[in-house]
Amino acid sequence: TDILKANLSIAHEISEELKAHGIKSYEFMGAVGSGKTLIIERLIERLKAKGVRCAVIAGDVSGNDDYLRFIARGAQAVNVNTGKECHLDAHYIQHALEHLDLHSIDVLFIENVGNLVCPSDFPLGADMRIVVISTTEGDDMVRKHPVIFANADLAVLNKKDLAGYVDVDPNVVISDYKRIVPHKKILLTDAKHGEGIDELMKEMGLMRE
Amino acid sequence: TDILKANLSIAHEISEELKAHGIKSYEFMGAVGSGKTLIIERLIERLKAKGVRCAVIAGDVSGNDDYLRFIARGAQAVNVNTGKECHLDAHYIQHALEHLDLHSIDVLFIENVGNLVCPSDFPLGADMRIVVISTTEGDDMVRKHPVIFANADLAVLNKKDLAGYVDVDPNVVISDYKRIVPHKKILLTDAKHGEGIDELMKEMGLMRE
Ligand SMILES: Nc1nc2c(ncn2[C@@H]2O[C@H](COP(=O)(O)OP(=O)(O)OP(=O)(O)O)[C@@H](O)[C@H]2O)c(=O)[nH]1
Ligand SMILES: Nc1nc2c(ncn2[C@@H]2O[C@H](COP(=O)(O)OP(=O)(O)OP(=O)(O)O)[C@@H](O)[C@H]2O)c(=O)[nH]1
Ligand SMILES: [Mg+2]
Ligand SMILES: [Mg+2]
Ligand SMILES: [Zn+2]
Ligand SMILES: [Zn+2]
Repeated sequence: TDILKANLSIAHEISEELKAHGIKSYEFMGAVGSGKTLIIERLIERLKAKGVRCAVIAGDVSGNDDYLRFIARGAQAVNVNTGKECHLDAHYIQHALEHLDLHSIDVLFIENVGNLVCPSDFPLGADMRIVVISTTEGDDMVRKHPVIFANADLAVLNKKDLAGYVDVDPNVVISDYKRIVPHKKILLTDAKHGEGIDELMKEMGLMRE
Repeated sequence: TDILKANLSIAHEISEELKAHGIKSYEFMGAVGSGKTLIIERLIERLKAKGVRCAVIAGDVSGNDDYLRFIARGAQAVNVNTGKECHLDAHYIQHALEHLDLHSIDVLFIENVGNLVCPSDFPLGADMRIVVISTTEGDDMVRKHPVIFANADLAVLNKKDLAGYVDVDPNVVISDYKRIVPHKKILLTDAKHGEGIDELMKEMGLMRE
């Protein structure tokens, strides 16, 4: 449709602009409450300790909860409220970038609105798209929402520490994922206790060997 | 908009039809993986034991996982896949009702697609709209999505057994809820262990005193 074409062309402009400034960029999509913000907070902690300058565009339907968490971590941040829409689009990102000093950023994170459906049709111009789900949503998230996993580069199954409490076998999720995207990876993390974050950074190309 | 007006008039027709058959009807909306299906399963268990005949319309983006769970509980059920859309609308429900024998149903549950944004604009004709969130999504679900709580009759905060593991204080959620809808109730449940389900049935008018 025209909307998707227009989005794609703006996303392309964003990608060019970020590359021109030498910024590595990552979009986090995923289920509402799956741990996107906490994962990004863990990434910022580790990157900051290595002198890497981080910025975040925090997308939410309303409120500024996530934005405040990123500011508290010492990252530059912009809050974007989508109101009635359940997904960010490239147009929102273009405006958000105007509020950031691109010369003082090495890594940009974009946290999309929690939703496993619409965001997948609206790429935002980042180098990499990562989908975060968690054990506590049940073991059926991948098979119920195959499209967003096919449109992403990497997946994360977070809250691995809680799997036993919700009778979820992570291997069921992993095998569903392999069936849909056999050539891509799904990583297990526990963002609360910082487990699996190093492997994630490696897959994101943020870990100098 | 015209879409919302058309939806409202179909929802009205559905409501008339269900009332004409003496069917009590409940729509469950909520976050993806919050426990909607498990709560409905618990309700079916209790109602079936009292000879109440239950039916479910299971809405999901794709797949029939929830539908199969309802069939396994002995309820009549219809599976509705919304594909690219992240919410059910009254048109889907009108077609789904054609596949049910309305003369053999006392209580109808409709499980909407897991999403805290779009479903709120599309009432489906049920007597009562209930929003289910869970502790594991974090304590900010209500303040981030005020509209769906304002458009519902009742809210449920499920997975109360897991609150400690995700550093969530249920009272924060309850006080956010009271700020948005002071005159409505939010109930705490643990659907896995069947706790809080009796209070829920009472609020739904399903518990003969
Ligand atoms: N036990 C445990 N809790 C986690 C983990 N990751 C996140 N949490 C908790 O899960 C809740 C939600 O985490 P957030 O980081 O806010 O999730 P989100 O995906 O950003 O949420 P939205 O932006 O609202 O969609 C919070 O209470 C976190 O403390 C984990 O790996 N283990
Ligand atoms: N510990 C615990 N686990 C729960 C509770 N309620 C649901 N679960 C688990 O949470 C996961 C999701 O439950 P479902 O009933 O499938 O949730 P849902 O809201 O219907 O999910 P979708 O239809 O996919 O949006 C499953 O692994 C359940 O076993 C609860 O109160 N406590
Ligand atoms: Mg977040
Ligand atoms: Mg369900
Ligand atoms: Zn959307
Ligand atoms: Zn929608």
